[in-house]
Amino acid sequence: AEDTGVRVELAEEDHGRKSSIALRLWVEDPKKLKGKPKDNGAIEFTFDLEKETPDDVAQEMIDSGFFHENDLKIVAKSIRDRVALILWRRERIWPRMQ
Amino acid sequence: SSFTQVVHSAGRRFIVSPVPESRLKDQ
Repeated sequence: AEDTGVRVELAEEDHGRKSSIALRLWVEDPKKLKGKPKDNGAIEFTFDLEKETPDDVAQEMIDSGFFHENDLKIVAKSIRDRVALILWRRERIWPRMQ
Repeated sequence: SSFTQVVHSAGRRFIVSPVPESRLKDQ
């Protein structure tokens, strides 16, 4: 995944069972964003791998004032890349459970 | 504590905490 300047990591151990999982997002390189992020704190949130899309969360983060609306794509892509990695890893480690 | 919580109208909670210095690229 290309470096968007926004980092998204698991905020808990993933055992492949739960559909909703805690993620943590923070800005690693503000220069890569179009707008100025509100503050460089880490934002932790729960994401439902089955029901939700990264764009939903990115839009809610913008609504909540964390990011400028011009950064919707970058934030959504950062979340999407991490979610894809989580699903890929689940498929490899717990194929029968998926 | 240095945690703040923001609840979006759709119900999702965002919990903001300081990023460890070590995780921030050189600005």
